[in-house]
Amino acid sequence: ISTMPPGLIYGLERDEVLDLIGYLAA
Amino acid sequence: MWFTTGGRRTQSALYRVRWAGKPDENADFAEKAGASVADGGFVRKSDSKWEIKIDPVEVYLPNLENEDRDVRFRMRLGLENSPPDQWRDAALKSQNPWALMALARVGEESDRGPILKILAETIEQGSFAEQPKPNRQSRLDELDGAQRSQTLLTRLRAIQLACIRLGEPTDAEKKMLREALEPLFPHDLQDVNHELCEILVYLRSDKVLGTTLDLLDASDDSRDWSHYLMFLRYLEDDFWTTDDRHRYLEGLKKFDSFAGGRWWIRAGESLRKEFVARLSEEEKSKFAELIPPQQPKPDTPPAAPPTEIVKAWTMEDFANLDVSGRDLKRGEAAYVKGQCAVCHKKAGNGASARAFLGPDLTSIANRFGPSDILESILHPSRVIA
Repeated sequence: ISTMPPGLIYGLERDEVLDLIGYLAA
Repeated sequence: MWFTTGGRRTQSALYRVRWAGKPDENADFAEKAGASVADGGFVRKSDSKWEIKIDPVEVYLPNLENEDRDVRFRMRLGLENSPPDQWRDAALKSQNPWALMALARVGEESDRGPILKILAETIEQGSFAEQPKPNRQSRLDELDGAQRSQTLLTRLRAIQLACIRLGEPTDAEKKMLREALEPLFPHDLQDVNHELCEILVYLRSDKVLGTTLDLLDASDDSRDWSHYLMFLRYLEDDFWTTDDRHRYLEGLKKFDSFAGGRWWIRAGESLRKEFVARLSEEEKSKFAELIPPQQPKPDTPPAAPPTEIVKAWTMEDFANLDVSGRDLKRGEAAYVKGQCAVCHKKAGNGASARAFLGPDLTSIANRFGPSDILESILHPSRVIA
């Protein structure tokens, strides 16, 4: 079972989340 | 070749790649052997796999010079599956390194002496020390095909096999090999140096430690560091001077500084533990500063985790997710701010250089789409690897 804490992404703005996914998916 | 893509509940596919060309009509060796290349190999014929009446000296041995690496490989297997008494003398007479390799694999202890003698002599007579420094791009072309079989690497491998399979060489044989190989070390080619280091350590050459440490001093290639530090361990205590030990410990410091995965770090820890255990008390205090492992330093310091919660994001907040044209620089910053970089390495992201706890995300885009990535972040345990 993953030990990654999803809560950390809650501290990001919506735009930042989108940029993050864009960065990972690039 | 088979390979798969996808996985973890994303769309998956299984691919098969095969050659669609036509077999070479001039390849009469296959006909002689009673089978065609197209059916997957000359060695298979109807129901009797190996029991074909083939004269190994007439068919296999000359074709060890074939320009096709695959054919050479099959020919060597053919030799190895024929009774050695039928081809031993011819193989030794041919001096072909692939034939000697075959004999090293299936021969008897009494074959070791003649094999090593031929290899040592042909290496000494060859012009292997004078190989021009190859340019990286053309190197594969240069070494591939027929040439490669004749290169030093094949002979070095044959020496290794003779020592592994046919028993430890006598002192005289070891001396003969040292005399043939020491003048070549260091060599211009990296992979030749790696093999020479291995063999010369095995032969307990006086020259190998100093030369290898010199090679390390001049190298920034992690392949050298993992190879050489590993093999020098086998040299007994009386090969080492205090200065050598100092250089090795300095080397471990550099080893720690390479950005590597978890096994790199563990390998560094094991090398260090083993090396320190061999030091005398006097040396331990002399090298006190070098003994503790170096603390890895990320290129950019990790950011403090965000303290304010903006929103407990859900998949619904990102319906119709479209991330085309997003700002990648800001995405990289978010990767650090969201603490992803602490555990997940991503090539090109300096803050993640020492991250090894979670999977490497460098090529995640090849396997996951944007929604899959977001879902894995928000619901990390939904799919368990």
